Amino acid sequence: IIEIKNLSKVYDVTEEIKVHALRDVDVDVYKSEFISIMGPSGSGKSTFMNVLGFLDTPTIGTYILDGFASRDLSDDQKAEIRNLKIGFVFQGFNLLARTTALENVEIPLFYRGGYNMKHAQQKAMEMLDLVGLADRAHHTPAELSGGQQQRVAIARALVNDPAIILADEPTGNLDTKTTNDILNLFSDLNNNIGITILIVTHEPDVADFTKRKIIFRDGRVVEDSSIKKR
Amino acid sequence: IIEIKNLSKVYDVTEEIKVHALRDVDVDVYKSEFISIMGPSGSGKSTFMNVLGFLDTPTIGTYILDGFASRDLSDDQKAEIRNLKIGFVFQGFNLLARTTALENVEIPLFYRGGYNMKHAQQKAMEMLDLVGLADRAHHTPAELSGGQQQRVAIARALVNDPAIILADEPTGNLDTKTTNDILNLFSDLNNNIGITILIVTHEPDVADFTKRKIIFRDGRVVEDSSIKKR
Ligand SMILES: Nc1ncnc2c1ncn2[C@@H]1O[C@H](COP(=O)(O)OP(=O)(O)OP(=O)(O)O)[C@@H](O)[C@H]1O
Ligand SMILES: Nc1ncnc2c1ncn2[C@@H]1O[C@H](COP(=O)(O)OP(=O)(O)OP(=O)(O)O)[C@@H](O)[C@H]1O
Ligand SMILES: [Mg+2]
Ligand SMILES: [Mg+2]
Repeated sequence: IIEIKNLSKVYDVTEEIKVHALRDVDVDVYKSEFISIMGPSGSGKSTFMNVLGFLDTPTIGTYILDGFASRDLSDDQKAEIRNLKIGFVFQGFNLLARTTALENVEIPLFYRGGYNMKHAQQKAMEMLDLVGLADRAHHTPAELSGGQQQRVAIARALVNDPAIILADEPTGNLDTKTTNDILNLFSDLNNNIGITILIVTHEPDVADFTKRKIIFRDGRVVEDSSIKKR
Repeated sequence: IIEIKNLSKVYDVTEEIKVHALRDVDVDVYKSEFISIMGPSGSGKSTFMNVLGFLDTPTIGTYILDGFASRDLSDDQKAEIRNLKIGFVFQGFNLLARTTALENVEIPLFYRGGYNMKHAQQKAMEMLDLVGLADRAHHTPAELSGGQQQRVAIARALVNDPAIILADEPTGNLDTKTTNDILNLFSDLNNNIGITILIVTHEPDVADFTKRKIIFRDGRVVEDSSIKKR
């Protein structure tokens, strides 16, 4: 479902200074895989996720999702694929500040179209309930704890029934019990509905929930192995 | 150095809905303590830290830092105490978006006054070097990874040589090695300079670096015990 070849991403910070955030990355992902992405701070994990999520374009190399090549798509086409196929949990949550938790979760549904207001509200409340935040539906992000904001971001990523979930540190701000609830939720979605899931994490305990580990270092993939114990 | 009695914090979300973020909290902290603050998502940890940092006021009860009572201080006086005595690492980093890492770290020095520009830049570079980011000094937050932004926030908290460090999940976005570097840094500051440190964390491994554990649940302190093994 995901094909990545020779992927490199270079940022030009100034005329002379370039940051090679990704270098010559090759990764193939099949449908219904459950993968953890690990590696030191600054090693390229979020940049990799941004390319996968069509939020950033390769400098060199190819990225193909479900037959759609990142290079060939217009910005509108990328936005449409993101909305229809991908649920993204950002490292910094990226919620809209002046909108409530419920409204934040509803937004992907309105972009999709074909939903009426009542339907969207119902679906969004379901997702909030799934992450344990039904009683915080009308709070804005500033009125939510860090972990609650993170859970709203997770609910928003799930609301469009995506084929792929890209989650960048989805449990970094959550206590052990809530982390396990979220990871069990992801496991269920993976096992029962076959959703393909990639999770960036620093924590080995979180990686143990997944079935394959890809480790980055200085923009390169240095390890790509299946996790046996599960 | 910190005296908290009967502390309660209530948010009025609407006319009828109130959130009791903190309920009747009593805590005494002596100089040079090294404390971890733990508890489930939404249990009141960040609210507690905001009161300690003079960023929020008690609804009921008292908070006294070094003889200064939160209730008696004007906003300007609170800002001054914060600048002189407290280094705050926010759960969401709270860096200024259009300013570089170096400038972000310099800012508390300019508020303090008595620094010239050259001096401030030198001190700020020292702090960036301490957290391993000397080579990212001229990047803005958007050009930094999540963990790098977090480390800039830590450098900024240290730059004014504070008497107290309040760190809300300071290593949540950091890999194991970088987390240990930061925690060792905090340990050194605590052991060698006697800085009082409170760290909010979800991770038992992080708590093991500290000497006392305070656990919150639903806005109350449910446990307050010293950590024996260190
Ligand atoms: N401005 C606000 N208005 C209303 N409710 C609020 C506000 N800020 C926080 N809350 C609520 O107060 C409670 C405590 O929030 P707090 O941020 O202190 O939790 P926390 O322990 O830091 O959680 P986390 O581990 O998720 O960061 C939460 O239930 C939250 O929804
Ligand atoms: N817009 C940008 N301009 C310049 N450099 C950037 C930009 N975005 C990221 N970088 C750099 O690219 C490298 C990789 O960043 P990335 O965010 O992918 O790391 P990461 O593995 O997600 O790290 P973390 O675990 O800290 O979140 C970092 O060294 C960072 O400084
Ligand atoms: Mg990242
Ligand atoms: Mg918090």
